[in-house]
Amino acid sequence: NIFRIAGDLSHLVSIFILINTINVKKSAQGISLKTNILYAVVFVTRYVDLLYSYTSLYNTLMKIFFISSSIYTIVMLKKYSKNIQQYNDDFKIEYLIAPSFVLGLIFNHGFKFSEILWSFSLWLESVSILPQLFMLQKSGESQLLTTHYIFALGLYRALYIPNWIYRYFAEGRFDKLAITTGIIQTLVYSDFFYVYYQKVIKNIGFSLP
Amino acid sequence: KNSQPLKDEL
Repeated sequence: NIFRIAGDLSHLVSIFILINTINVKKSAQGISLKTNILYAVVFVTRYVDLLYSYTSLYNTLMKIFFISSSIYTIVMLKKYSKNIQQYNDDFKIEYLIAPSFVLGLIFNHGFKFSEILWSFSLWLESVSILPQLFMLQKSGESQLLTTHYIFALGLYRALYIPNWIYRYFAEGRFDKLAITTGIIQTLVYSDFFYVYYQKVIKNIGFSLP
Repeated sequence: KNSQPLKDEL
């Protein structure tokens, strides 16, 4: 359906903006390495099913793309973040990983290793942007491209919400776990979305309070 | 309703 395609495209766009920004500027300035490490963990743990199940060519190609681009991003960010004197990427990611794992143990579609990993990846994804938002807040202002990247990334999960509503009515399917974590993720972004709307859409520079 | 996980999504 249209919401899901739009969500996936938004996700792709966010990655292209990110990689392009890093490569053009040859700098990791303003971009959180920790957030990108978390996303790599999210993709690897969620897409282990590549090894034993097949949905569609689209699905497989997208999964391979998301895993490989997230690892590529980490390599590039590592390379360029060394040159930055004040790199405010100091969010404690263990505070995100450990609770996500516990939530994965409690809420899952069956107490199996693969299901726990899948649930863990959903919980972790919902909060993975926090180091990036934290960094943005600390530095006070940011490059326009970085905010477009964060916006496109947030939009992807937000668009999945109407997709889930559509699927509930069209296919009678709903996944409480995916929907709950998707809503949490969108809520985590809500303050950013508001500021983005105020500053970028209304075209007046960008800075977080 | 079918509450199967939506594993066909990304």
